[in-house]
Amino acid sequence: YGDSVPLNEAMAVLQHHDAVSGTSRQHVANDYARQLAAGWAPCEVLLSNALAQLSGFKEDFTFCRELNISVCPLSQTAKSFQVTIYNPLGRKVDWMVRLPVSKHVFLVRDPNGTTVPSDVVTLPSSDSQELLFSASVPALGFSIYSVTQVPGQRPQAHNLHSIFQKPS
Amino acid sequence: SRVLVIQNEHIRAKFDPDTGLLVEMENLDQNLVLPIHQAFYWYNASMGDNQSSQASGAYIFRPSRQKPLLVSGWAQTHLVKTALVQEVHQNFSAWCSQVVRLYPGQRHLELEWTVGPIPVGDDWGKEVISRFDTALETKGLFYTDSNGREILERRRDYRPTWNLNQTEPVAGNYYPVNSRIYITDGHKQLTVLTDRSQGGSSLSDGSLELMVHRRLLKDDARGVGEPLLEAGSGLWVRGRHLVLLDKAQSAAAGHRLQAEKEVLAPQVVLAWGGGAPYHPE
Repeated sequence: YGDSVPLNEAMAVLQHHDAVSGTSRQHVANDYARQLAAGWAPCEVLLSNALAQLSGFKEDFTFCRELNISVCPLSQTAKSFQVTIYNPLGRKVDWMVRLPVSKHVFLVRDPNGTTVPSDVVTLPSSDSQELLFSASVPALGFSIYSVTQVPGQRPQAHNLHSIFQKPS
Repeated sequence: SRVLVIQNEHIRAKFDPDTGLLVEMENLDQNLVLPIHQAFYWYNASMGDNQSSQASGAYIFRPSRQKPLLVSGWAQTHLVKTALVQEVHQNFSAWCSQVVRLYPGQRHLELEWTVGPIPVGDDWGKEVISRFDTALETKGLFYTDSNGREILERRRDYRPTWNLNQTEPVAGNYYPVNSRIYITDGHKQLTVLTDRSQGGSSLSDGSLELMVHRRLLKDDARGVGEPLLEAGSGLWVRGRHLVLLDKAQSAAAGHRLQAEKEVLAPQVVLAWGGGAPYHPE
């Protein structure tokens, strides 16, 4: 069973100005973070149940909380996976999805099964790759895209220009 | 040509070929060109001085001098261009880097900054800012939002409700920025959207700055009882600034719609696929 109460309560506690502006001792700031993280887990179950009912399939949904540092075990290891994008805005949005992936080429299909343009970009000064594709998501709704690894193909390098030496 | 350029249908951004820094932004739809110099600086945090014992800390921002120091005047750069993205990766130092990004159809420049762990081995607390310098004649005025709704006009060294005797020329001109800050000369407007609340100001005409990270060494004696100094090597933080260049009279439509997309950004959920049907039939 999912539950949003723990996250609600954590957010209520974090209305304190110490949480909003960081005017607390370190261990208090750490505890604020702990309460938030503890609230996420049951909320993710709630979201998964809602998505299962709305999409009509019971999936083992995964929430990658570290996409901003290009970490997501599922997309980095799976040969095929689904990407559900939920749009909380009251209008349709086009949004560039970026996901860390292994060094392969991928085929991305939209909810109608049509292939959409995608790219795999190697992040400079690191050996990780990101898959990019543009998703169109309805107002207050979601779209489900499917991603499949194309066997035997390697992504092409895109780094065109590097300045290494310090200018005179 | 050696000039580094990234562009899409609406925006073009130019970078100095020697320093790798952003030097110009162009709105192709409205034929607006704005020379703009963006770089990272840091204020040396005050530990108290002969004017006041007040140190910079969790409650108080008080730099020890008005002029911040450059993190670096040049960046190691990588240019990446594909059909779906054009980006310049800038590496300023071991603890400061940024990716300047353009996707097709995008009407703003995305600056994804990564700052930290802030080194304090020199026993100096540091308050890191991203600063945009232009030639816009802004006459001491700038604009910051209040919780993403009301835009408030700010005037340097001035308060509308009392005669200000400005004793802190930097901190006394810093204001809360919840979602956006902008400057304008009445014709062109430069707006920067934030993905979180930050301190911001315009300390000279045509200039706009936002504080992205701080690491301090002394408690500010306001009740916390410890300096704003994360344990261990310190936190590194990543965020985004979205930069919009528009005509002043049409800028609001641009930043209001984009700020909504920023605050209510889509959420991504992954699954292996092939799950059982939810409804038996």
